[in-house]
Amino acid sequence: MDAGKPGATNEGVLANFFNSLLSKKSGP
Amino acid sequence: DMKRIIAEKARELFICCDKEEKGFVCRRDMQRLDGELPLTPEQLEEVFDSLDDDGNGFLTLEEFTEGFGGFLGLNVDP
Repeated sequence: MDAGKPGATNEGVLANFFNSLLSKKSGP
Repeated sequence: DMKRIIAEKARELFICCDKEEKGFVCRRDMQRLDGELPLTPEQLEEVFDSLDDDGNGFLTLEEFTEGFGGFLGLNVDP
């Protein structure tokens, strides 16, 4: 996935956002 | 059922952003996630803009849930 790199698709940024939130919630 | 589980999960994640439990997320709340999430302030702004469907500057649980459902590839009615 290109999320996190400049020019990443909007979808990629959204996916990155939700993935990060999810792992923050379920992480240690 | 699946939709309800997703809506509940979306609610949990929404509360992570809406720390004051106002019932909505504003741009300032989003920018506070900088440092907590591996996203740049620009990316957080981009996320906010794409989730804020009506562009009124307030992100409701409904809009958030829709965005989350879209991320999962599902259509969710909160």
